[in-house]
Amino acid sequence: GTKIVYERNFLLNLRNSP
Amino acid sequence: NENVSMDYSIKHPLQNCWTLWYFENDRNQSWEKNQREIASFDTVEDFWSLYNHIKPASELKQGTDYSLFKKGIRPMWEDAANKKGGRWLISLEKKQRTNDLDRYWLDIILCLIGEAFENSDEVCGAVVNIRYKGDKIGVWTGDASKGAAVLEIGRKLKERLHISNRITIGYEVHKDTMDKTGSSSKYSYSV
Repeated sequence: GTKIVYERNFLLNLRNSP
Repeated sequence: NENVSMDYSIKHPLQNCWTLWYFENDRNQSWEKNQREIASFDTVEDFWSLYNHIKPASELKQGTDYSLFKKGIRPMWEDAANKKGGRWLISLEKKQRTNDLDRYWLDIILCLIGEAFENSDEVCGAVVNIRYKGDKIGVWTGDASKGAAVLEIGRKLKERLHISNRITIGYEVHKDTMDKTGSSSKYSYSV
């Protein structure tokens, strides 16, 4: 299957999501 | 990014489930018992809710470690997933505890959980050692004989941490570290 890859900035943007 | 509205009702799944461990040296207990599992997570949101409420590495006591490993792999050489492997070692100077330690550790975690390495299947986890003489961070891989994969991970690590090309980091094979008798050459690879 496809590997689930996340960019650094994408991860950081989710830091304070509700 | 673009104007994408987030659906906050859905958590973002990770490729792997990860476990955070904390080590504190209590001489009355075995080394293995001093490794305590804190929590496991397999979504981006659950990672942040853990990370946001634990102490940053720079505020831990001397002699302690955080380890982040794929679930099921214990943060020790003896684990079946680690015993043929080794680690990329980043040795920090004392002054880097205030400047670089937390940034390096978080960026390494983001590389791990975001699967930043092409050969991320080879990655077992990462460890940060808080030590008076100088902190260390290791990125552990599972098979030291897979040179191309090990080197790709090392190069990407340097790039992601913005480590200057004037600085060389080395890869230690766990078995060599265990068998170490003298000061023979330490590193099997370097980038």
